[in-house]
Amino acid sequence: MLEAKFEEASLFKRIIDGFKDCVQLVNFQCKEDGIIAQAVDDSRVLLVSLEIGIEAFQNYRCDHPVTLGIDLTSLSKILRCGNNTDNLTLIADDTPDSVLLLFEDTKKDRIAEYSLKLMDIDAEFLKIEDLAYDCTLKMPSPEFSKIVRDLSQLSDSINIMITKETIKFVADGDIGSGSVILKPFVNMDKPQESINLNMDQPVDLTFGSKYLLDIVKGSALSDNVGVRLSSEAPALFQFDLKSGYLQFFLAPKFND
Amino acid sequence: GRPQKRLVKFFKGR
Repeated sequence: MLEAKFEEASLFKRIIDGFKDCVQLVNFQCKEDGIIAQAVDDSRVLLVSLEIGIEAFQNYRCDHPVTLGIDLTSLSKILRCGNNTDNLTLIADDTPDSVLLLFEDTKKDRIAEYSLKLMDIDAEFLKIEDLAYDCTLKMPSPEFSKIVRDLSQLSDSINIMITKETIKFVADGDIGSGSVILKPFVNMDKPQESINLNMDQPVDLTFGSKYLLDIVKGSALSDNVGVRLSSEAPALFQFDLKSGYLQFFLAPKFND
Repeated sequence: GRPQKRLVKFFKGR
């Protein structure tokens, strides 16, 4: 039996909205220590990995591991039926054909109940080893999001270059070019607005704008985004939850 | 534009 209660439905909505546009069919593996999910986009360029730890829930109970195969388009339809501030409980039995979504408006004694049919999704679960990265960057997610949205208007590729003290984003396209240069800094009053950079090796990597546009949809989950870059491994973009994370692993383009 | 790398070689199925 699974009973997973979010204090606010908006959290689960933001999690799903954070990756529903790049993958559609996802197995959610529910275990006693929380829920994990993983999916690769159709082009095999972007891997999404989600972990929702128990602390992210108001109540969590899962006596028996259960996999919920979910079509995110369908789930989104149901999530739109609930209000952001409702309690949301996911309920499934040990061998479920469907998952129940219970929205409770505690102030009004209003309860809405939806059942979502589950799917058999044939997807392998990939083992993600800890990869070695050349640069680790932490910056405000709204700022990262704006840079990606702005530069993606100019080109279908965005180049990220990091040297010792400089982070440079560049787009060069048919209508012109643009670049944004950032320096690491610490904001003592608003630490979440700081930019932290750890660099072992400089990097010069190019990513598809369309994938970066998908990734920045995770910004609603966290004030910050963690970016890990390596010349030898896919880039990692991470949005932390109170307990858990939404991670995107993105393969770069080939360098000239 | 530049060709796109795939994830395949980095992550292996269990």
